[in-house]
Amino acid sequence: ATRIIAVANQKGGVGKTTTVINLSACLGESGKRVLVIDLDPQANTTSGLGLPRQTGTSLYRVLLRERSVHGLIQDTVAPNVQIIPSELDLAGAEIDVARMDGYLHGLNMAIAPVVRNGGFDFILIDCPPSLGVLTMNALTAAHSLLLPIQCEYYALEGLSVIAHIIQQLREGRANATIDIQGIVMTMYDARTRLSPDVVAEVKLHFGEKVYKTVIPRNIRLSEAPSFGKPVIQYDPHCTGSTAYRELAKEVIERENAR
Amino acid sequence: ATRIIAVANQKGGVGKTTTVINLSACLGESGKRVLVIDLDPQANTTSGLGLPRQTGTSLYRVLLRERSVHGLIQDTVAPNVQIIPSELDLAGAEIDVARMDGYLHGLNMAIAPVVRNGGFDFILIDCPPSLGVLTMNALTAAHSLLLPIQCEYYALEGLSVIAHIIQQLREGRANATIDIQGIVMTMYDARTRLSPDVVAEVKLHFGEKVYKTVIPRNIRLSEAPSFGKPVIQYDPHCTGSTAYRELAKEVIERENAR
Ligand SMILES: Nc1ncnc2c1ncn2[C@@H]1O[C@H](COP(=O)(O)OP(=O)(O)OP(=O)(O)O)[C@@H](O)[C@H]1O
Ligand SMILES: Nc1ncnc2c1ncn2[C@@H]1O[C@H](COP(=O)(O)OP(=O)(O)OP(=O)(O)O)[C@@H](O)[C@H]1O
Ligand SMILES: [Mg+2]
Ligand SMILES: [Mg+2]
Repeated sequence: ATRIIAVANQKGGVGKTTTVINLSACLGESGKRVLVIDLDPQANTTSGLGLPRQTGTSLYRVLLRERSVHGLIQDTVAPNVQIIPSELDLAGAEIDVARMDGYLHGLNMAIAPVVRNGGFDFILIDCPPSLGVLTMNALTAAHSLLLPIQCEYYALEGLSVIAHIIQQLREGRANATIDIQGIVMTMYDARTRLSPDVVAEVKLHFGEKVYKTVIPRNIRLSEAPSFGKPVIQYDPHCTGSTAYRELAKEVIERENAR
Repeated sequence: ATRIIAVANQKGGVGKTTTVINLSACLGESGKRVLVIDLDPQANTTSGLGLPRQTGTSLYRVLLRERSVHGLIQDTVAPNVQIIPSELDLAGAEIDVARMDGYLHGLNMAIAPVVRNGGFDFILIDCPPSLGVLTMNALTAAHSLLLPIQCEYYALEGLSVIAHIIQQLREGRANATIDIQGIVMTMYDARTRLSPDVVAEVKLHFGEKVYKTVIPRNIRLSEAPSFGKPVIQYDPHCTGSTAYRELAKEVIERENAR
């Protein structure tokens, strides 16, 4: 069965896109078939996987029930990884979709044919830095949430908010079964005392949910997008590549253990 | 007269909050009277200037025209700097305000009494990482935009979007006179070739608009918020403090030259 994982955090710049691009490439490298959905109008995941931003290629009109999802899935530079790209018009979806009945279930309905088909092991959804309509649609459609947290002070302030949202989705029956697949600590910088402090604090609140793999700050991760490649293609043996391969292993283990 | 500057960029984690906190503290240090408005429901600027998040303290009900702005302005830990804090309810404003007539002018009307009073030299507005209703309200109320850009590849992709928005606001007469006060390059890391490349690219497109001051990556800037202080109080002589003092000088020069 296809597992749908939303990668979300309303705090900006924490590594959502970097995690979707590189985790999907590492899952693909280990033989899993992955569909990436770029739900962020910034379209960073789209360009980071080697595709241009093109009008009419996103889920925008599917969310408005004006067309079907067929024909929107494209290949990426990463083996076993395909994508439904983003485009600027998606920003309009925040307001347009909010005015529709049952607006939380737009994405659910949009991708139902793809999920029924069962052609993918994983669907990873990159979310914008907000808790607006697009992110709420992703959390409603997802089986679980993968939450990137930057090893910085402000990261701690937003945690209670997203935990509260997951609770509300479960109780409000919009998504009664969503859980947190895991929390990945990103941009860990061993030279500061801030990073270990933040990791310790997050483990205090979320315990086992925190992956053992910690993603270090690694300049190769921020250089790779300018070449439109995941880091395992740009510099296969850097610390960033090793970390995301480890994370992919953990994600697969947690899915197998369900 | 009071100058209103919106600090905005839809890309997340580029240093909007860090710039509002530290620029306002440096302007205050040089004798300018500053009002900070935290328009981001994450309320990072509120905690970074030493205040707790408290229900009922934000502009939320003022934007809904249910109360006036009087009584919302509070002191911060920084001399000459006051704040209208943020709170979680502000997230509800995105949808509530969008449904009102003339929704772009909510902030304009909300702070008009404060602007008329003339008690501040600067009003700095921290925006959330999106181009939703709150950010559009800030860009409609502001005299100018201060645009922080991180020295990373993805920073370049979003530039054309925000430049286009400014153009639309001018032509649509929502704010016929807004301009870009300046572009500040943030988290410059001299050890990588990515940073100089990004700076060169931004200067190519925006020339003189780019401040001479470049904010370096400096761990003291990310440690200061955990103490609820601007960096000039946490570590007055670190490279982060020096850079934001320089930026404050340039902002004042540009205002005097108008
Ligand atoms: N581990 C890392 N080491 C170094 N740089 C990183 C790392 N992870 C991400 N980056 C860089 O940090 C910036 C922010 O990361 P990214 O864009 O993935 O975050 P995001 O959460 O998707 O941002 P947004 O909230 O805007 O969607 C990017 O320029 C990216 O290249
Ligand atoms: N020059 C710098 N050197 C080191 N760390 C920095 C610097 N500027 C900002 N930071 C840190 O980087 C992170 C992102 O910065 P900040 O929160 O100010 O960005 P933002 O644009 O306001 O984010 P958001 O889009 O979520 O509102 C914070 O943890 C901050 O402490
Ligand atoms: Mg992103
Ligand atoms: Mg911020």
